[in-house]
Amino acid sequence: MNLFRLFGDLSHLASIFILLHKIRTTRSCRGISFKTQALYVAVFVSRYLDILWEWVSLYNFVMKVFFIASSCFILYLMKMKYRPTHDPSIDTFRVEFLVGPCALLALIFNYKFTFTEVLWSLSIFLESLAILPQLFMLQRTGEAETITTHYLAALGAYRALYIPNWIYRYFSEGVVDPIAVTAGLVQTALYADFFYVYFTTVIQGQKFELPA
Amino acid sequence: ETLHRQKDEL
Repeated sequence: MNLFRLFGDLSHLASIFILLHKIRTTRSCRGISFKTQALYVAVFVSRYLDILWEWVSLYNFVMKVFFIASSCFILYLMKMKYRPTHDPSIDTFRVEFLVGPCALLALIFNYKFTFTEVLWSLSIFLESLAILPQLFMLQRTGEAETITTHYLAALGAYRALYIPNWIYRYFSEGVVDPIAVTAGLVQTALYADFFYVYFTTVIQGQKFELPA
Repeated sequence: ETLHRQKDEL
């Protein structure tokens, strides 16, 4: 474990708590893409189900359980408790266009052609694109509540911090995970535009608004 | 084998 990864994971944890806080305090899931959240459930369940047969560490186990549970809980909040506050008419990204190509990529690029390894690859590819429905929604509405932008910033920081972690591990352990690195670079790049607006507006105390 | 997945990463 190095600091980049630790802070990356903590940032990921923070993003979940920010999202839960946003839903609770505003009693609404307005501005949150249900499709993105549903993709995260698929990502975490397919990747972290290995807790059933693989023991890595207590840290690893607790985090995996937390991410599976919290993503399912958020989906429950959106679908049941705060259902009326979710407007499907602006959450229109076509998810099937992501899942198909990701499944194909997972079949081609994996470390072993077994069910669990292909599933792992699929979860990595899917995670890298899972934020797209959310960013698409942001683009459509052109603005976001400040708390929602903090959620996205924490989520983006999580994957961004994994990049120095991989560089560090390459030099200290001599290991590279090309699938995770490639997907991670793509995922971080998707946030570039968001981060630019976030740092030039929200951090300066202004409202997050995209130029028309 | 230097190319493999890191089982400890989340």
